[in-house]
Amino acid sequence: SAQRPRGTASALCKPRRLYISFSDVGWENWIIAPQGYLANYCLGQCPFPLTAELNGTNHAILQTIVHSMDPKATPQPCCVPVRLSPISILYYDNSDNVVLRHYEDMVVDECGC
Amino acid sequence: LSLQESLLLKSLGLSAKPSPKAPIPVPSVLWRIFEQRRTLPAADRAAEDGCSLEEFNVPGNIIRVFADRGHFLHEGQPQGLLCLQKLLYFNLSVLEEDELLTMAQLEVRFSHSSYQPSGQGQLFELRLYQSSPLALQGPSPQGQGRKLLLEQSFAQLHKSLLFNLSTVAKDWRAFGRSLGLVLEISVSSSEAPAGRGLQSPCGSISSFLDTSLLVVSLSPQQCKASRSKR
Repeated sequence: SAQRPRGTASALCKPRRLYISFSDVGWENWIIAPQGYLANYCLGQCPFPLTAELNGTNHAILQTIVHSMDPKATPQPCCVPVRLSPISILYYDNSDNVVLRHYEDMVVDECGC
Repeated sequence: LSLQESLLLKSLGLSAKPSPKAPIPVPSVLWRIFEQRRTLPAADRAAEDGCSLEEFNVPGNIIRVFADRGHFLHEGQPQGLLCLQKLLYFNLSVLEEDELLTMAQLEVRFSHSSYQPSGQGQLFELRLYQSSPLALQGPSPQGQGRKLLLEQSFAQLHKSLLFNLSTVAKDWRAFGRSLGLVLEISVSSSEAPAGRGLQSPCGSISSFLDTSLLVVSLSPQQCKASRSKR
């Protein structure tokens, strides 16, 4: 269907900018680099009908249909990360060794319903 | 907040928030790898296999550089041909139990190289011994309880020498011990001290700086995503 989902484009499920600064969480004295990174997060609605851009699972498509029929009984599907990428962190451990560690799933690249 | 923080630290593979006391400078090899990864385009970063290290061609997602916590047994004036004797001690117990050690590389660094235009750099002999745990506690791990691991002649033309100690480190870790070694550098027996004129026979070895151990390990906890993709 060419019908656009209800709601404005900005209210739809998509990645939003979130910069995490390690000094904000008090980790600056042991994390060497990066000092922070663009982690992002997912926010927005997953309304009926779910378009391809909203990366909906089959389950989410059915849930939006059921939700449109009875919003009180069934909530809209959640907006969640569907593609994440890794980052590397350079830090000092408790024995003053320098550690470079690769962490999966640290940056939200794409969101979906 | 502290519960949230401890959960987050745990998911990052840390049992508690580190509080470094005497941090060492960040080794250039770690900066280089970090920068290479940081500048990768997002698409390449997402496609990267997080469970292997191309730089060393081994499985792994953690690289640690251990500072040497040993002490000198002999330095300064040469004793015969011996210029330097040092106990090297690396505490491998910081590796988590489920981490798989895949590589260990010892670096012996000098503060400067002594390149000689004639190509006739002074020749030295380096010996590395594995020290027994008992010898590590005593004042001098000389003689008994040590096993020769490697022996190499070198002319000090480079700022550092690298040695693969993967097998030794794996063995020691399997027994739950820290890695104790004895490093000896002596003047090559073919270099007669008398023939070097008034120069000290140990010469440029006085520029010995330090040693460190680079260890690569694989934490299966952070490899789940890649495994399921495969």
